[in-house]
Amino acid sequence: PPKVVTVVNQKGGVGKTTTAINLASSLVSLGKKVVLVDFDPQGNASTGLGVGLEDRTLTSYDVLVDKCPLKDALVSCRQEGLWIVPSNSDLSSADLTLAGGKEKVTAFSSSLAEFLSDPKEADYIFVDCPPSLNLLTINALVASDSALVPLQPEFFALEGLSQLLLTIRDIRKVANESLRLEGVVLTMYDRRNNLTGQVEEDARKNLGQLVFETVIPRNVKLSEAPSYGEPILSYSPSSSGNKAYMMLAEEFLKRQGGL
Amino acid sequence: PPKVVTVVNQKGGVGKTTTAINLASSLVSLGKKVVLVDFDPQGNASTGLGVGLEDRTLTSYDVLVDKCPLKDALVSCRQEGLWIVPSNSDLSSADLTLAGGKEKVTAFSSSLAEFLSDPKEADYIFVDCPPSLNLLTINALVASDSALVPLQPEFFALEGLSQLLLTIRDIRKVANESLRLEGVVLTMYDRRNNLTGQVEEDARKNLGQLVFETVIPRNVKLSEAPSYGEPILSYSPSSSGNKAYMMLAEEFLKRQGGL
Ligand SMILES: Nc1ncnc2c1ncn2[C@@H]1O[C@H](COP(=O)(O)OP(=O)(O)OP(=O)(O)O)[C@@H](O)[C@H]1O
Ligand SMILES: Nc1ncnc2c1ncn2[C@@H]1O[C@H](COP(=O)(O)OP(=O)(O)OP(=O)(O)O)[C@@H](O)[C@H]1O
Ligand SMILES: [Mg+2]
Ligand SMILES: [Mg+2]
Repeated sequence: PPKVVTVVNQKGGVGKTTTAINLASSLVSLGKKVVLVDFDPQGNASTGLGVGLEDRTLTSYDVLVDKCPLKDALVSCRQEGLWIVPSNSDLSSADLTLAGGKEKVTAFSSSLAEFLSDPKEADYIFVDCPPSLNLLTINALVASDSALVPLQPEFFALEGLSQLLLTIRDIRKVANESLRLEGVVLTMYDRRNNLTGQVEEDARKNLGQLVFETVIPRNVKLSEAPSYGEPILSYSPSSSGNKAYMMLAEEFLKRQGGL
Repeated sequence: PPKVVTVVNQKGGVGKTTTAINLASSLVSLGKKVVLVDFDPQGNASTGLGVGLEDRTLTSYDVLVDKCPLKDALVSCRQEGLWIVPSNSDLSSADLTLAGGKEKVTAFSSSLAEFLSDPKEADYIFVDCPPSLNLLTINALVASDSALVPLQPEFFALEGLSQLLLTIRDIRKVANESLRLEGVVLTMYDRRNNLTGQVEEDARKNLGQLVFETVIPRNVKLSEAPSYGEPILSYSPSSSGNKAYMMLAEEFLKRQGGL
């Protein structure tokens, strides 16, 4: 069945959405079928892949709360083989709705069950999370095979990492024993900033192999691409940002044992 | 009584904490008494002002949920005239606790009432919010005189701004009729990035005077200072980051009619 990977970090602005969009798109260019689920009420992943507000008739809110089959909510992207379940601001009420319901942390797993039973549907499902360890993020982690953590090499971002790793461990203990850490990806890497080097050294010392070899450099093309509703692959194929996400996709597949 | 200003933007990583810390510190250097309330469970503002985890015996959770008087939770910073109400991860359960209580959106206003009744206590109270329009942020806005919005000049950050302005308007209508917009501050401003100029032009065209003249440049000293537990004023007084926050403080005071 498809492998479910949640892109998560409660620290804001560390490159979760940029990584979810561009890793998904790079994997598709390597022949995989990928579904991206937008779990952020801001809907940045949906906008970044060109899905306008008017095209978000069924959203991740419908899948999560109203049990709409995932398959019905899929919107195909310009790149063939890439789909997205979009989101909009409806999703910001999901937290309180789930808190009052029976399936507080398992709502998403049960919504996914049917889709996961058919191996032909997709190779990977990526979930882009909001910057918070709220019930949306917890639902995603409970339904996932692994968690991918984008890490901006800055002091505040490093501070939140241990809290996040504890949360992932807690979820593995009480709700999803197969949840593992896919890895930590260094994003917005800027060689000129000496803090960058220190954080990288710290992360590799403490987490070893869990930190991807590939680092994503700071590259303005990555922040321009979403305004055209395109992944970096089509917006600026020759950019350092695109090359880095392609390398990340290849390393990601090698880690599955399956390039 | 002290003026309450909430630093808010549900987009992550746009410079909320950096602005809250350094605007507060600059105002203190201009002779004002300032209290900073950390409403983010990550506790970045607390760490950024040098308050270790072991010194956070009373936190904003206690003030918000357990009605601990604000005065009792104040921790003084190295800079005289600057205090902080620290936070820790306890705060991440506040959202669900408040959702089940009677004072869902007014808990913070009622906790503040006593402190606000004494004009000598402080000139300004700044609240640093998490990257979410959750009950913590709503409580802060309901208790505030104004909202200060840091805006990173990037596409995704601009996308969230209209949602935020709508939320502020809604709160003014139903819960706090005196809430107004203090202004929008452009942060991490990088002249070399052509997106920066476009977003600035867009913001000034749509929001006019509401956008502060002062822009905060991208300056690595600002991201290094928190690792020493210091505001930029003491960490790197001659940096462009410090000069910008001093200018912002002067412009902020001019806007109050008070410099
Ligand atoms: N490698 C990069 N180089 C340059 N800009 C980048 C890079 N990665 C992300 N950005 C930009 O930085 C900002 C933050 O990235 P992004 O929105 O992907 O982070 P996020 O973690 O999803 O944020 P949030 O916490 O709000 O969901 C965006 O404006 C994005 O375009
Ligand atoms: N003007 C600046 N120049 C360089 N770095 C900056 C600047 N402002 C903030 N930073 C850095 O960018 C990162 C994001 O800033 P900050 O944490 O203040 O944003 P935030 O909006 O509070 O994030 P969150 O949404 O997670 O609360 C931090 O690592 C910070 O040190
Ligand atoms: Mg995002
Ligand atoms: Mg912050």
